[in-house]
Amino acid sequence: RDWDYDHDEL
Amino acid sequence: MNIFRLAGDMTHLASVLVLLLKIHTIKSCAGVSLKTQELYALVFATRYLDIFFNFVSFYNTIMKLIFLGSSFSIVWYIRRHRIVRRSYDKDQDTFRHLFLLLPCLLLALVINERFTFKEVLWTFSLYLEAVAILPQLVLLQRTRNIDNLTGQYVFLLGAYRALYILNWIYRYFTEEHYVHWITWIAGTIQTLLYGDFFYYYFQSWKNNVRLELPA
Repeated sequence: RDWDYDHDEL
Repeated sequence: MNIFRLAGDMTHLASVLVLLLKIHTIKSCAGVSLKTQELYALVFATRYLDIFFNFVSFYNTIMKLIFLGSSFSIVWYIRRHRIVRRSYDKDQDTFRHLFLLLPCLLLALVINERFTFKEVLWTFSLYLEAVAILPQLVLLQRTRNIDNLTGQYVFLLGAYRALYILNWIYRYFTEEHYVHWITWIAGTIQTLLYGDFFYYYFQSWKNNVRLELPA
């Protein structure tokens, strides 16, 4: 799982 | 980035700016719940832990800084500003932080995507954001008469959440592997909490009368 992709929302 | 996500973020930004401008220009925080603002500050502090370590995009970093800065400024204004703090009605804003904090923390420890420090705090911030508006809604219900800016602030926040749901639906159908049950469920609960408020907001708008919530 890619943190950046998963957590790009605010 | 899709149109719903952008519109949602801009609505969120507008809500915070409306509140900050209200407090800054009329030097009053009447009708604003300090409890809700403190919870939001904590939501952003726990969610944006990665701000200095993970670069997603310029947009992402700037928005995170704005949300962190504005939420802590609002708390500062209400607690410390020598004029603004006089208009804070402590006796009406009685919701207990712990009632919301503890269940969210426990839930985040049990239900998360991965049991790591960063991920648990991230999940905690999602659960807490879902319920952080409650002290504000309770305060509105108590004071009943709501000034325009406070009403607009809550309306914009609710609109931001509704737009995020549209964003998730859009992303689910256009992106592969885009499945986030925890975010979706917490976000949907959060949006539902605004249902009642929306109903009275639109009624007052349609009838062109001042927004008033039933006791």
